[in-house]
Amino acid sequence: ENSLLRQVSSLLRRLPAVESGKFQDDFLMEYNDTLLVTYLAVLTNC
Amino acid sequence: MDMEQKQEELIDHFVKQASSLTGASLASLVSEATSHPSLFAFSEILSAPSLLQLEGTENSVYLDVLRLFAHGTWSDYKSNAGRLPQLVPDQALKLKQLTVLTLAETNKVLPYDQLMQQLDVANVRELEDFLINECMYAGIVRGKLDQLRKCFEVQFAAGRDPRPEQLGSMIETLSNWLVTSDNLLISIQEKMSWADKMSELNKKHKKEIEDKAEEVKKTYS
Amino acid sequence: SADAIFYYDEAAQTKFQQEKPWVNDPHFFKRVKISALALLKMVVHARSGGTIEVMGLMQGKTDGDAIIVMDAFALPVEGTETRVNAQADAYEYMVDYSQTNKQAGRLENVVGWYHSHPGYGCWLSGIDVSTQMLNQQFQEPFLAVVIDPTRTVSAGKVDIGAFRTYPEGYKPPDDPISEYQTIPLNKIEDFGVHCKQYYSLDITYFKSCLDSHLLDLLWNKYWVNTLSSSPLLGNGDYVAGQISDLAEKLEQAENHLSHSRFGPLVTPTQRKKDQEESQLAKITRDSAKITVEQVHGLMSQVIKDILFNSVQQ
Repeated sequence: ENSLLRQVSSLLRRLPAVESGKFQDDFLMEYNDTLLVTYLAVLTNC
Repeated sequence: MDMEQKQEELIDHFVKQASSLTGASLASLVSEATSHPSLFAFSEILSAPSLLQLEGTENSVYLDVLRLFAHGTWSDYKSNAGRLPQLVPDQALKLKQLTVLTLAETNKVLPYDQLMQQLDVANVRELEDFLINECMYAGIVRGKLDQLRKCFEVQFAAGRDPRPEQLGSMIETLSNWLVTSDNLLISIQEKMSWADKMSELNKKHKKEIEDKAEEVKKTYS
Repeated sequence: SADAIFYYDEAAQTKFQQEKPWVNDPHFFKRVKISALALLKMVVHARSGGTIEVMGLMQGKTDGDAIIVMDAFALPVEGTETRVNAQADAYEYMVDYSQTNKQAGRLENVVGWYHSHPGYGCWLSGIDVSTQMLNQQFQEPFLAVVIDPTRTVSAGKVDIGAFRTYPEGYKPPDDPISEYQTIPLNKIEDFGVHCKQYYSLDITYFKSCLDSHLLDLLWNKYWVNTLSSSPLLGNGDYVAGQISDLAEKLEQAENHLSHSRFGPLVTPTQRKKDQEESQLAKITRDSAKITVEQVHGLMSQVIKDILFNSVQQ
């Protein structure tokens, strides 16, 4: 079914959604911040 | 999906027409289909038996034009201009729109220089006008024009007619995506079981400590 | 039968108004039913106010011990916590709106007011309590609803509370058990002084068949928006405020410990120890809540990254 194939092709072209160094940096920074908050919470628990 | 819904009726109409026409009369059909402002898919028309019969005949040039619009770009037309009939302005516009879709297939960030070269556009203003008026407003692409970095960031591009050789990579990508999703679901399931188990252990440990504390209090008192 | 709740029986409502069963029982109304439409309108209005408190009125009817909220409308006032009677600015608007509603065929009366507490939880402040007491004196039956749009976003579910005040001088027979919520340090006094002057009602929701159909149609748009957003990025200021507040509470708890007459070597009295434990326990619970919300946000980001960014052409 050509219509479905075109839609699938269009969808697959969108992957990966974001691929850039800047995104990775921001993402890892958010990751680190959350892990830091978790660490502080565990310390508070102790 | 919106694109496909808009084109569905048009495709049906042209396919029906193609089944009832033969030979040279298909020339006007091909011309009409390739000039239509809302049609960007030609595989269904291309697979009509009457059109396939044009192969090897004196009218095979119309079949080549349709194939060009189904899979080719503006550069392909320029390099084969001698063999193919002269395109009217509407057809040229259509082919340039399809060229943008083809370029968006390989890269998400399209530099202005590359676009200007591929589309035979003289300056940036003309290029941006083309991208905005003919591509974005037509709904075939969505994206951001970055004038500082002189590039067009494509967020969405409608799909062109797929070639048979592209199916393999599409199937592989879909399979990889499916495997990734399945693995992710399994990980989530595992984490949920782990969380439940840890919660149970925690509760048990807390109860043990509380019981011990009670015991010590009783012993002390 | 599912939509029967939307039928307005004027005779029954008038009879109920004349009987006034709430006069003899300050705890008469126990339940609130809010329509999906009213909830959406209130939450969207509260969220649109950002960090500024907004308010509005609710229209509906009563059904036994339940107040049913059918619709809500915003009032053109802001900063309800900073002024004694913010509603006064909107009296003309309220009257005009109610009259126009009746002309348009909407028979329900105003049954309450709602306002937002952006980032500091659902409870009634001193000003809110006096406003509600006044409303309950002259406009019964009347309900107070509070929405926290900031915590709604960070928690992923609507943070809402419905309250009614007790009459002046009334002492409730027993302390109501309310769900714990973290209160910022700068609001804790206002919360503590007035928390015994009102009680909260159980909230349930309902929607019509048409509402269900429309919400189904909007589902695609809704989940795409949800998928695209992230509470980590959208609520950064609020989280920073929460952590700062937590730090202040920890410092306060530490000061209490160091200022207590008996040092750590001597066991303090049981009561004091309980107080300190409960204060520290609250702080620990708050820190766990903040962390859990952050971890949820991060989990969704990681899952989205794996699903949509790890697959290559």
